[in-house]
Amino acid sequence: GLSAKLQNAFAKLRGKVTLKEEDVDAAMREIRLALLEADVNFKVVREFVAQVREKAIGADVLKNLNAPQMVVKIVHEELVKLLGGEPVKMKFSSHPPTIIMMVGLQGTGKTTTCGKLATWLKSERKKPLLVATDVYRPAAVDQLKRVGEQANVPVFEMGTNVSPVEIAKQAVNHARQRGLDVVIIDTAGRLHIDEQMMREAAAIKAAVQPHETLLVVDAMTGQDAVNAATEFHNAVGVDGIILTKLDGDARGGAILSVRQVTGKPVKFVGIGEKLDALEPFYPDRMAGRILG
Amino acid sequence: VFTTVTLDEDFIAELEETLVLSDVAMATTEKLIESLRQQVKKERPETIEQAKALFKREMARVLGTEPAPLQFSPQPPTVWLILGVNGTGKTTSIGKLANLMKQQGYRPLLVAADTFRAAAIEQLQIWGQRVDAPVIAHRPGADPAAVVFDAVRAARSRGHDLVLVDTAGRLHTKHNLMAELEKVSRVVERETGRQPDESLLVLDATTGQNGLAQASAFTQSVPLTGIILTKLDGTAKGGIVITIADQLHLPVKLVGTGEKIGDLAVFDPQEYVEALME
Ligand SMILES: Nc1nc2c(ncn2[C@@H]2O[C@H](COP(=O)(O)OP(=O)(O)OP(=O)(O)O)[C@@H](O)[C@H]2O)c(=O)[nH]1
Ligand SMILES: Nc1nc2c(ncn2[C@@H]2O[C@H](COP(=O)(O)OP(=O)(O)OP(=O)(O)O)[C@@H](O)[C@H]2O)c(=O)[nH]1
Ligand SMILES: [Mg+2]
Ligand SMILES: [Mg+2]
Repeated sequence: GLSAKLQNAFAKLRGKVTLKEEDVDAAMREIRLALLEADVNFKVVREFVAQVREKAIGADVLKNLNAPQMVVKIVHEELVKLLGGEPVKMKFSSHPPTIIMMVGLQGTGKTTTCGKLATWLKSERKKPLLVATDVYRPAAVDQLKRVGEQANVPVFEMGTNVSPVEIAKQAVNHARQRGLDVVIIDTAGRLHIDEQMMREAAAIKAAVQPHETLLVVDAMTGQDAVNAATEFHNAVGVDGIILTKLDGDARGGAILSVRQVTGKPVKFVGIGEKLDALEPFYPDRMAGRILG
Repeated sequence: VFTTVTLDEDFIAELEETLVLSDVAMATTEKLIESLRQQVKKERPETIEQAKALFKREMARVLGTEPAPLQFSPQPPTVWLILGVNGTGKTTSIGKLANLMKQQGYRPLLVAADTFRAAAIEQLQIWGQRVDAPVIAHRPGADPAAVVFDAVRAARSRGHDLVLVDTAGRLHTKHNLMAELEKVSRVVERETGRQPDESLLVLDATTGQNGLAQASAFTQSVPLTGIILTKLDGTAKGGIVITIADQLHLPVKLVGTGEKIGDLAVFDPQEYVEALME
C-alpha cells in the first residue's frame, strides 16, 4: 500500500542532514498518486498534500527511520478529520412523522436504500412508510412496492400519473392518519444539470419540509462527485449523505468532495443488495479504505 | 519559435488537469503527456492549437479514429450479452439498443435474465412494450441460465435474428455472481456453438478509477468485446475508458445520452476527444 511506496520515497532522505523541497516532493507525489487513484478530487488532493507536507515537516519526522509509517499516520489522521470524526446518530422529530427524503443521480441505490432504511427503522421499533414518487422510471413504483413487501413495510403510491409533489403531500397526510412515525420518500434519479428535475426536487422538499434530505452517492463515483454534490446542495439542500456499494472494491475517495461541498455527515453506508445491508459510517475505516 | 509550446508547463499542467478531472488514470495521463512531449520535439508546433492537434493525434492512437462496429453472427441468431455492476444502465440500454436495431431492420428478442432484483423483469417488459419487441422471462428467482437457454431456442423457432440478454447488476468482487455470469455465457456457447457475438460492459460515465478494475475483472469471466458508456448527458466524461482502451484494448461501441428510447448512439472517438478537450 501507501506505506510501502513511501519506503522507496523516503529511502533517499534518510542520510541527509537538511531536506530540500525536492527531497520531500517524491514522498508527497506518492501520496498524491494514492489519493487520485482512490478518486479523491484533484483540487482536494492538492490542498490535502500541502497540509500533510506542512505537518510532516513541522513534526520533523521525515528523516526518521520510521518516516513512512509516521507520514501514513499523519495522512490517515487528516483523512479521518475530513470524513467527519465521529459516527452520527439518526435524529427523530418530536412531532412525528419524521420525514426523510432521498435524492441523487441515477442508479446510485436510492430505492434499495429506502428499503434498507425502513428495515432498520422497524428494528428500532419505528413504524415507517415508504413513498413512491418516481413516476418516470419503468416499474419504479413496482420496485418500491416489492421492496416494501420484502421489508414488511407499507408503501404509499399513486401510480405514475400524479405529480411527485402531490404524492409526497398525500403520503404525509396518510402517515399522520395511520400513526406512522417515519416517512421515507424515494425520488427519481436525476441529473444535477437537469433544471426541471432539480426544481421538482426542491418543490417536493418545499411541500413536505423533510427533517432529513439524504444525498445517495455511489462509492465508485469519480471526479464528477464534486459537481453533482454542489448542485444538489445548492438546488435542494442536503442534510446528510449515504454512500452505497461499499461492498465492492472502489476506494470511495469521492466522499471527501461530497463532504467538503455539503459540510454534512455521512449517516449510513450500503454494503450489499439485501435489505439488511446498511451500516453506520465509520470515518476511521473509510480513511483506511481510501488509502488502500 | 516553438519554445513557448515545447516547454510551456502551464499548458502541460492544464492538459493534465483536464484529463485527471475527466477520470483518465494518472498513469495514462502521464503516458499521453510524455508521448506529446516527444511529438512536440519532432514536429515543432508553433501555436497552442497545433500542440492540441498533436495531442488529439495521441488520443487517436489509443481510441482509434473510427467507430468500432457491432458484431453479428453469420448464422442467426446473433446474441449480445449485456453485463456490468449495479445501476449503470444495462436494462435501459437494452431498451434503447433494441429500438436502434429495429430501425436497422432487425427483429430483436429481449431476455429478462435478471431474476434477482425487485421488478427487474417488469422494467424490461415495459421497455419491450415501448419498442414492440417480445421479452422472454421466467419467474423472479429462476436460474438466469435457464432463461437464456429458453430465449436462444425461442429466437430460433420464432425467427428472431438478434437476442439481447439483460443480466443482473453484480459487483466484480463477488465470485459467486461472476460464476453465474460465466454459466450464462456457457449456455449461449452451447446453444449457438460460439461465444456471445458481443459481451458488452455497461459503464457509468460517473465511474472513477474503479472502472478499470471492473473491466479487468469482467473480461476474465466473460471475454469482453466492448463497452456501452452511459450517462454522458451528465457532466462526467467517463475518461476511464481511455485507460481501459490503453491497457485492455477494449473499445467503447455505444454511448448513452439520456433516459429516453432514442438516447443511444454509436461511439465516435473523434467527437469524444473533441468534447473532452473543450
Ligand atoms: N452491491 C450493492 N448493490 C447495491 C447497493 N445499493 C444498491 N445496490 C444495487 O444498485 C442497483 C441500483 O439500485 P436502485 O435502488 O435501483 O438505484 P436508484 O438510485 O433508486 O436508481 P434510480 O431510481 O434509477 O435513480 C440495484 O441493482 C441495487 O440492488 C449496495 O450497497 N451494494
Ligand atoms: N441520464 C441518464 N440516465 C441513464 C442513462 N442510462 C440509464 N440511465 C438511468 O440510470 C438508472 C439505472 O438504469 P438501469 O437500466 O435500471 O440500470 P441497470 O444497470 O440495469 O441496473 P441494475 O439492473 O439494478 O444493475 C435509471 O434511472 C435510468 O433511467 C443515460 O444514458 N443517461
Ligand atoms: Mg430508484
Ligand atoms: Mg437492470
